[in-house]
Amino acid sequence: TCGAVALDRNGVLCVATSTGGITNKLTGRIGDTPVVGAGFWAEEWSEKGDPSASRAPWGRLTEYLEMPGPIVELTSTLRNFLADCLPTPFMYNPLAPRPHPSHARGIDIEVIRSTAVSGTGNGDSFLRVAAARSVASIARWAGVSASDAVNRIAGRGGELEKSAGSRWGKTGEGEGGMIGIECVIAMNKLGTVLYSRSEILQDHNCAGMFRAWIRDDGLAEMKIWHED
Amino acid sequence: VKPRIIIHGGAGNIRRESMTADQYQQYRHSLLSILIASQITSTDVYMRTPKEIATYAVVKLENDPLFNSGHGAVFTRDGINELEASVMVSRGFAKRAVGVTGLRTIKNPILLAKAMLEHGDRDLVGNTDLGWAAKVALENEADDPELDVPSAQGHTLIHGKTAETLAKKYGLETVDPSYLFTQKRWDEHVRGLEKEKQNRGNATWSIDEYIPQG
Repeated sequence: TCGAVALDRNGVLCVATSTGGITNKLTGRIGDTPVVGAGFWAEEWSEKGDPSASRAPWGRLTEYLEMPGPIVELTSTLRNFLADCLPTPFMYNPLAPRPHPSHARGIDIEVIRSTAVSGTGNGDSFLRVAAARSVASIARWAGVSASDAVNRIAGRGGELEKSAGSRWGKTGEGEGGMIGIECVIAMNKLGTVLYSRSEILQDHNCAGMFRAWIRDDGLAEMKIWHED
Repeated sequence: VKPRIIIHGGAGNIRRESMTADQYQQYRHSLLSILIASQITSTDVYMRTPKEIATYAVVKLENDPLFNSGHGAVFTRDGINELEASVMVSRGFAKRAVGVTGLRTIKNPILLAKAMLEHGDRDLVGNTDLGWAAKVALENEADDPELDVPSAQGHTLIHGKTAETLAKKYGLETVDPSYLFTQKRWDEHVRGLEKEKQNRGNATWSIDEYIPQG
């Protein structure tokens, strides 16, 4: 199988996957790649309310809100452009306006999260646990980061491995990996982007996975093994 | 948000000790050149959407015999190539996701999935401004009665012959099944069946070498 996940600057994600299937499969066998929620999934959802009570990666949002900074009214597109010019992963944008105090407590902040994943490995195991959609569901409903969710499904000791039972490591059952991208955008009521973050997701429970991505510093990296 | 991209070329029993330095360099060169080509594409004003970028990267992976898709796909027990593909977008398409399976003569299955996603929007929400794929489909439909099949409509997962007819309708490139053949994959296919016949393991996976699992 091969796959790609891309994110644009508006926070839209796309996952594309293509495969020949399992070697020596029965003719007519359908694997996980075309089955929605098993071998691929892309989802965007909104989380309203006070992020200061939110889970770990949003802790910084509260810090961000507290930071002093000159109030400048810019159009959100221009702000996005400037925000992208600043060093990542933690983007502090001194030009972004401080929200009105009534927003300070984050009540009117909407956090839009999205994640997309592409799976590769023994498709029948991905089908048995609806692996791709499970990643997004865990991230959405358990309030953890998507990379944690990928680890719970495709990492060592994850759902995929458990689904293979005693056959793991003997028949290829439960063997595989996942790649993906998570995106977090926090906006106030005016639609001003206060904070945005995107992260590469990748994990595998088998000996190796061929993958490559563009790092935060803009350099391309390729890996096969965990400890490459 | 900073645009991002990640690609993969399969996972499985890829052991470090069973990979030669040459093989490693081949995979490394392929993955990095496809990644960087996709990154450069994303700056092209016509290719800016993530759907275009992701499918562009997968088309390149499909054309590369190193990876188990398109040219270089694995064989079924009967020695046939049956390809599958899917595409899904997090925002902007009523249809959200498309899967295609059982394909034997389509050069790039991911382009069929992409065209079905675009086409579906025309049927579901009457959005006619869908880009070249939809326009070509309309032209093909008009001048070839065989292609006058109902469009993908709201369907999400389409299999075999109908999917291949839709691909022709969308003007996608079809190939002879022999295009998908590579000797390496054929050898893996034959080795697996022989191993199974001699009760030395099953035909789809090996503890000794990386056999693509899809």
